[in-house]
Amino acid sequence: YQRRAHHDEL
Amino acid sequence: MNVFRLAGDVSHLVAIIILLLKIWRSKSCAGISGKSQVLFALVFTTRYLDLFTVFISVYNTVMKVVFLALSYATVYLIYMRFRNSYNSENDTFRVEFLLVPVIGLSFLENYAFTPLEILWTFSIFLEAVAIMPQLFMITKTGEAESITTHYLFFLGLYRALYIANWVWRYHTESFYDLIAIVSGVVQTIFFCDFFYLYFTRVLRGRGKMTLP
Repeated sequence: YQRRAHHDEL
Repeated sequence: MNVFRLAGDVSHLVAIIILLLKIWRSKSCAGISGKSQVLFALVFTTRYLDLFTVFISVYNTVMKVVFLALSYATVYLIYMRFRNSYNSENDTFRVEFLLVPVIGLSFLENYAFTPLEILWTFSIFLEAVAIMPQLFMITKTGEAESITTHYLFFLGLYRALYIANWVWRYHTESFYDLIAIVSGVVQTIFFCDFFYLYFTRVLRGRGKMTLP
C-alpha cells in the first residue's frame, strides 16, 4: 500500500 | 479515475435510486431490510468524514453528498414515513454479530491508528457485511420482489466493478489498497449466491424471485 494522504475512492 | 470505477459508482447510484424510488412510489417498504439500510448509512457516514477536510475532486465531493443524502432519505422513509409497512418481524438479523467483529477488526487491521483512519477501515469492513440482514430477510420470507432483486444486482455489481478498478490501478499506477481489496472481494463473494438466483430465475421473467 502506497502511503497516500487520503482515500480517493468512494 | 477509470471506466471500471466510474461504472461502479454509477451502478451503486442506480441501486440506491432504484430502492428509494421503489419505496417512495409504492409507499411501502415491505420486504426491505431497514437494518441493512441503516448499516449502509453508517458506512457512508464513517467513510465520508473527510468530506469537508479533504478535497479530491468535484465529482468525489458531489457523489459523497449524494450517497449520504439518498441513504439517509431511504432510512427516513423506512423508519419514519412508511414505518407501518416495515416488516420488522422478518428483519431479525442480529446486527451486533456484524458490528462487534467489524469494530474489533478495524482496530486490529488499519493503515493508521487515528480516528479518521479507523473509522474509514470500519466503513470498509462494515460495507462487506451490510447486505447480510437483507439477504437473510429474503431467505426468511422465501421471496423478493423483482425490483428488490434489481436493486441487489446493481449493488453487487458495483463492488465487482471496483475489483476490476483495483486490478486496473495496480497495473497502471501500481497502486493497491489491500484492506479495500480484501473486503471488496469478500463483499462480492457474498453476492454470488444471489447472482446465481438472479440470472437463473429473475432474468427468466419469473417476476418474483422465489427461493427453493
